[in-house]
Amino acid sequence: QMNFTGDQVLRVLAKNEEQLSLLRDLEGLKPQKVDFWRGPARPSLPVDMRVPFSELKDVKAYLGSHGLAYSVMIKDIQVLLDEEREAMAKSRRLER
Amino acid sequence: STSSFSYASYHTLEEIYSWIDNFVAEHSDIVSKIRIGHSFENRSIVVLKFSTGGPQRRAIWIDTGIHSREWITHATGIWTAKKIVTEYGKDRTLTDLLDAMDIFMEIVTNPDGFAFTHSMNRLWRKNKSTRPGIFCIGVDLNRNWKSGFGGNGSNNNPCSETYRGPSPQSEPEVAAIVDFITSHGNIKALISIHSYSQMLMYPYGHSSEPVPNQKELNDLAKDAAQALYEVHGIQYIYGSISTTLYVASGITVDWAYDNGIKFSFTFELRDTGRYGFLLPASQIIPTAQETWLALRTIMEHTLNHPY
Repeated sequence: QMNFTGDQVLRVLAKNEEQLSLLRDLEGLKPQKVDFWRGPARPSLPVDMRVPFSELKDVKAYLGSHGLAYSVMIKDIQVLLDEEREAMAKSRRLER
Repeated sequence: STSSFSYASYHTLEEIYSWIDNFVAEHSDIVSKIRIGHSFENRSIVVLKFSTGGPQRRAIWIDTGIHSREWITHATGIWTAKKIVTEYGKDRTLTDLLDAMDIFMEIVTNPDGFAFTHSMNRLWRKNKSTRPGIFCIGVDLNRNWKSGFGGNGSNNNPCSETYRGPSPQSEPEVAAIVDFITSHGNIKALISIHSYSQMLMYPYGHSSEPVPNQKELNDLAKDAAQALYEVHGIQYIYGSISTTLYVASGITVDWAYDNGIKFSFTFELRDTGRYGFLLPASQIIPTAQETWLALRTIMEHTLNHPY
């Protein structure tokens, strides 16, 4: 099972089309690295992207250098996945 | 038996398929299982048929899980299936509906991808098809339909999460649905359920041009979103896909609409920015409960507005 320890989901609020375009550029700059959960669509909608731990520093620097405001939506994906797996195991025991 | 099954928990493909078999056995008077095809890795593609009799009646199609990491949609589909059998004979609207129409539900639309989310990569979105000479695996099944195929909002790069595939309906998971719906010929509503973002949308995704039935679809989406809101106070936005979310080509509901299914809708279930695809299991039942009221609104309108 793939491990997502330290991976984060960042929520970016683009102010305008220019900033959206910068986010779209990220896909080209980091092919197969940044996984858009909610892609850059329009300024009124937030952009959510999963960033591997190994790319976090670069991506956050990219956002900061272009004035793109972001927050951390999920701090560590693996923590949620561990909770999810444990909840499934517990439920399976109860079902049996 | 399905009596010990927890509807408030996520389940593996094997558990869901086992639940389906038990569910059909326990409610054989109203539910049957149809195998409409097989996936790229040769897993069965299964549809539940809810019917009180009569061949080729008008029907409603509901699919969940076309994007395998959207686990809340499969869970909502299972709960909804159970709700249909428990409400038949009690809920006047649903009873009238099932006395006149059939409901088809495909709970695991992307079985290979779903199995992969349990075994290898929880965040896998596409199917698992491979092609000689192409390194990356999988096609986005919601870009593989023959409506605006290859247009904006889809990708020809096999490594992209929105890779459209080599040709329209190249993927067995999509072709199976197309063949089934086309040969049935009397599907009057199609509802494709995704997560997350809390949206209820109608065609088109590939174009910002309003569809001919835009007003009726928008009014119905508004009513459905309101019905959903009244359950737990969760707000959905609604509108056409291209104007509400983004331009997306080769998608399920555009194909449905272009093939004569007027009441074509797609949901994005909870949430708006805390868990994304990792919605905790504690939210399965509330999500399913509110979605049910929206589904019921669309189904009732379909029953009362034959075309």
